[in-house]
Amino acid sequence: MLEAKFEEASFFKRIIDGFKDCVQLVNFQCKDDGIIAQAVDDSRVLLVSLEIGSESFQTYRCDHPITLGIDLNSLSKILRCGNNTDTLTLIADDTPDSVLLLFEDTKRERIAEYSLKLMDIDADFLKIEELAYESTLMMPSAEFAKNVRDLSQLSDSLTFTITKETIKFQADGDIGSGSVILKPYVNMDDPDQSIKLEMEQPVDLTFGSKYLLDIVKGSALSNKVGIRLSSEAPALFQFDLSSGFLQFFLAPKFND
Amino acid sequence: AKKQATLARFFSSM
Repeated sequence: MLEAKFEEASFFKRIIDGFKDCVQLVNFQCKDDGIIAQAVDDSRVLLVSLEIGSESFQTYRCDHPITLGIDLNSLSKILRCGNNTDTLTLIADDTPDSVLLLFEDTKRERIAEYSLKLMDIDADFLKIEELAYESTLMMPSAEFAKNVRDLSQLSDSLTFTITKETIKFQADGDIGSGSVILKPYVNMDDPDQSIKLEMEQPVDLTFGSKYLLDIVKGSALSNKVGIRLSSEAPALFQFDLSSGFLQFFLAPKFND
Repeated sequence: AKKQATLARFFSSM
C-alpha cells in the first residue's frame, strides 16, 4: 500500500511541470524511502531522473515496492483540477491498476478524488554511476533560465565555455550572435543569488537549444541550478528539492 | 556544423 501525502498539491504539480514536456510515459518507482522516476526523451538525447525523498512528504508510507506507470499528459490534467494549497495524497494498493489522487482543502473540508488509470510502460531503469566532471557550476536558476531563453532565440545550439574564472554562454545564428559572460560572485545577503564555479579542466561544449529550453522548466522547483560539465560525460543539470532532486542528463553536440 | 550525440555514446546500457 502506498499513501504519500504532499503538504501542497502545487509542489507535485511543479515537479511534473518541470519535465512533462520532454517525456511522456514514466514509471514512478515507489519504495519505503520515497519515489524515484527516470525517463529518456524520444530522441534519446535527454534523460530525466527524479528522486522525491520521503521527507518531502507530509506523511509517507509504502509497505511494498510499487511501480506506477503514468502518462504525464493524463496526470497533468488531474493535477490541474486540484487547488495549489490543497493537500494531495497519492494512494495505491500493492498491485495497482490505478492510482487515487485525493485533494483536500483542510480549511473548508472540501475533498476531491480522482482516479488515474496506470499503464504498463516498458522502460529500462538505468543505473547512473557517479560520473567525473571537469567543471561544476552553481547559479540562480532564474538567471540560467533567462540566459537560455534569450540566447535560444538566436540559434538552435548554445555553447558553454568554462575557463578558470569565467562562464560564457554563447549563441551564433543566422540573424546574429549573442553571449553572456558571468564571473563567480558571492551574495552575502542572499546566498542563492551567488554564482560558484569549480573548474578542474576548461570546458567548451555545445548543446541543443530545444533541450536546454526543456531543462530550464525545472527552475520552478529550486532557486538554484547545479550544472556539471565534462567532455567525456553528458552534462548534468540538477534542481534540488528539500529532499531529493530533479536531474537532467544531456548529451552534447560534437564535430562530425 | 556540430552533430547531436545521443546518450548511448556515454551510457553503454542504452
